[in-house]
Amino acid sequence: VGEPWARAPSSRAASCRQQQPPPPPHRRLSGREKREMQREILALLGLPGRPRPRARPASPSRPGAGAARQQPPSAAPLFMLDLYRAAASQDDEGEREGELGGPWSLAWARGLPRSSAADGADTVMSFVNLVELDRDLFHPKPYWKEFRFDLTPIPAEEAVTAAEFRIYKMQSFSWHGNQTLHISIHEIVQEHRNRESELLFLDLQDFQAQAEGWLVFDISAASNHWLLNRRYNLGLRLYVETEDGQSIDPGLAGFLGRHGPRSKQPFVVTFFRASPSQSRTPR
Amino acid sequence: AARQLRKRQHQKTKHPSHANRLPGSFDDGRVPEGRQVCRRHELYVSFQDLGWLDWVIAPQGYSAFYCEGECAFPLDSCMNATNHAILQSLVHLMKPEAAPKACCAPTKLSATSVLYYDSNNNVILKKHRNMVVKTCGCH
Repeated sequence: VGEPWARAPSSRAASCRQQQPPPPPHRRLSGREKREMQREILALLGLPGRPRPRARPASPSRPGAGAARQQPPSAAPLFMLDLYRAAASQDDEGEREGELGGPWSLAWARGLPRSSAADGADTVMSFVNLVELDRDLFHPKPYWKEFRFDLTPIPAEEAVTAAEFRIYKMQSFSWHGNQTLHISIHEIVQEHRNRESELLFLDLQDFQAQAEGWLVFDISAASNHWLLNRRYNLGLRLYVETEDGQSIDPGLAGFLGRHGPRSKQPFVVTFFRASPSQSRTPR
Repeated sequence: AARQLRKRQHQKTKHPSHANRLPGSFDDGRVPEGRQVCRRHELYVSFQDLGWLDWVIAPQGYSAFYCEGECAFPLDSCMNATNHAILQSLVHLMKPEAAPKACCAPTKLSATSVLYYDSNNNVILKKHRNMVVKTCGCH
């Protein structure tokens, strides 16, 4: 193993090495060998080449790293890093106890909402919100907020087991704290010029106006529609109503969108099972 | 035999990280001709050294373990080998064309996860089952 790949040995590894016979002399990997290994790692990840994120996003694990020093990490990477840590610690626990639950069951145990469909997932993918439209107080009722996510990066052969829309709600000071709000999420099925869009109801949840935190909506049905008919991804629409059916501007109810703090911006998470890996040429 | 057993137990506690190592005369990790016995080896891959930290979020690198070495079964030091591999070695010795030589291969694997950005700034967490070699043995 050549120098570019070598690392300083940990104390545990070092103590193990003291008891082993001296390793064979290392040799430096040639540029061609390094490129081969890079290709192999990318093949394991199922990637045709190394991804090149457009704006060099801030890394949640390495705050202040590189060019993204000014930008704090956004909500989706933070959530995904929490899932990663849960999965990693569950891998360790499974090895110790000799049993394996769902890949993310520890994450659910830590307070993240549980979805039975997500338990068998091998891959989790988060999507940033691309487009946001508002029908606010300056428009006639009903008020709503629209979001659009591009799920085309999901390979066609993957089976989505669950999808969630996550949005942060601040405390609403415009309404009585103990008032219950009905929040519903709909898939936009078809848009019309002269009349209201056709919607498909997806999920409904009730919250106190003073509640603050992440709200999670099940949008599995919409994600499956979008994957089957990729041209018809028209997004999601969120409505907020009081108990007596009065429409409320989602912004006034405390819902944060693209213009909120980066760590509280809405995103979509999809869980899916990995397709059987393609055979690779052994090295 | 009792003395040999005690010796083996002592060596087992002395080398806890290599329980799959063949005991007896191969405890130094090499067969008499200087060849290595079946054992787990480590290759550390650093995403930082690859210049990939702009898209790989976690981990910063990983230990890629692989099994390498020769499988040999002297009659007095085969306690860790499977009977099948011993028998295969004997058949291979007598009729090389009838059975291949027993080979060093993973006997226990565990999962690993990678968290990374794609080109659209979406974040992907991918769990690969049966990826990390935990122990090696003769097959």
